[in-house]
This record gives sequence, structure tokens and C-alpha cells, in this order.
Amino acid sequence: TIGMIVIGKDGQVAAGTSTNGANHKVPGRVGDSPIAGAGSYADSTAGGAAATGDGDVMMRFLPSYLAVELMKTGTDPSTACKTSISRIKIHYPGFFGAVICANTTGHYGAACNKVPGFSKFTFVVYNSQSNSPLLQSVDC
Amino acid sequence: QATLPLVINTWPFEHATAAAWSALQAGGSVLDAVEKGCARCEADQCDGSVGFGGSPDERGETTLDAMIMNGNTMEVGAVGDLRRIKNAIGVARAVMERTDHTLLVGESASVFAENMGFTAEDLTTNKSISIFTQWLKDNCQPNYRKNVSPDPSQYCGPYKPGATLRQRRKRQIDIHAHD
Repeated sequence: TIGMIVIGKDGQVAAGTSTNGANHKVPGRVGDSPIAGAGSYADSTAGGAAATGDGDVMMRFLPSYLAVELMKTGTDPSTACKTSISRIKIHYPGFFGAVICANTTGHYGAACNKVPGFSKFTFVVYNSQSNSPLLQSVDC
Repeated sequence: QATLPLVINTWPFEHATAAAWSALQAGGSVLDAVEKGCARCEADQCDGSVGFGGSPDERGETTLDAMIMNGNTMEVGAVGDLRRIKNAIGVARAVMERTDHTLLVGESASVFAENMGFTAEDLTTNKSISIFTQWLKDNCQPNYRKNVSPDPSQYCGPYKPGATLRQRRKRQIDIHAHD
């Protein structure tokens, strides 16, 4: 899956996702990606967020919506992402997933849940300072 | 130091990021940038988890999910279980801009896409056939079914409801298999 957030120079926010879903899924299965607030969410009064991982679990907690709502109350993007992950972890300690968050001032962050085989999450950022796509990662 | 504009996306899909940035630099809107960025990943079949030819279902078919959201107007367009159309994010945007709905799914979403001018084509590739064939050889493992008969942890279907409900076993994580 790709989850993307774009914030314009005037703070307008858009977000999106695209995926072919889970390998060997039951036909008809739809994951979190096309669900607003789950796969991604955008609100130009606050920012945007996008989630990736096990959509069957993550879509139950609307992690992108939660992260954006937290940023709306002034929470920084990294903390907003971490809180979204931790809410899921309470119920599913072994879930596979990560969230990226960005606010309308251009600050961004990410968080993920550490499980065997997944201890670091990589994402890409492009802004006028990087002048090219910049790979970044966070430890889960 | 934070600066705007900003493009950020999950996983190391740099070409998608660059495509979104180019769209902005060309004077496109933030929606244009998201659409172009995700479409680039669909065309590139990023990591096998985006676009055609990846993640075949139990029948070997690749289906796509996508969504786009406008944070100014809170409009959303989305498709789920989209069949035979490669440009899922484009169809999602068409749902947003050409209907008052939010989410279209399955065969009907594909018909909508064709009516909106998207090309219908087979999403199967040699790779997706190979993944599917191997899965069949592995007795359909891993498997998302539970509480059915025959035991889905050992056998392929067709499945019927099992007599008892049991706790699900722990699933092995594959970081290349993600939503």
C-alpha cells in the first residue's frame, strides 16, 4: 500500500491511498485503505495522516482520523502517530502497522508497532529543503 | 525546519513522492499531487503491494482499493474490491468528482469506471499467477479463514462453517504484505 499526504504552500491538505490489499485474501475483502479515517484522513484545519499494515485490524481503530484529531488539539505529529499506534496496541499487541502524520505547518512524524521482522519503518518526504525525495525512518 | 509544500508517503516509494512533487511544481492542486503520486505507484507496482499483478486473492484475482480525500471540503472518493481497472486512485477521484457518493465497490465500481472512460484490462501477471500457484501448492497457506471445515490451516477449500468456534492462531508477519 501507498498512503500519501500532500500539504500545499497555503496549508491545504489532501491525502490518499492505493493498494492491492492482502495476499490470498477471501474474495470480496476490502481493507482499511479506502475507508476515510482508517487508511488516510485529511483536514486542512489540522493536517493529514495515513496508515499502513494489517488493514483488517487497523481499520477498527480509525488511526488516521485519531491522529488528525489529535493534531487539531495541538499535538505534534510524532506524538499523534504514536498515540494512534498505542491505541491499537492495547487490544492487538502483535499487530503489524505504521502511521505517518503531517500538520499544516509542515511538521511531520511517524510511528510503528515493533513486532518480529518489523523494527523500523521507512517513509519518504519531499519539501523545498530536501529538494529531492528523502528517505527517513523511525524505530518502532 | 518545517517548510511547505510537503509531500510525505508510507514506505520507500520515492518515484511516487517525486511524481506528486512534480505535479505540485507544475501548478497542480494537492489533490492532483496525491492522484499523480499514487498513480505512479500503481503503474510501478510498488513493492508488489500496489497496483496490478500483486496480492492475488483465493481465486488468483488481483483487486484494488483506493481513496482520495480533500481536506478543504472533506469530500472523499473511494473504491474497494475494484476489478479489471489499473488506475484505482483515478477511479476514486472520479467517484469524488462525478458522484455524490463516497465509496463504490466490486463489479459495480468497475462498471462505473468503464463508464467514466477507464480501460478495463486483466490485472493478472506472470508474477501473480506464480504467487497464486505456489499458494495452492502450499495447501493454501497462509489462510485468512477460521472456524470452517476443512481445517483452513491445513487444507484448501471450498469451506463450510465449522461446528465450533475456536481462538484464531497467531499469524506470521510478512512486511511486504500490507494494506
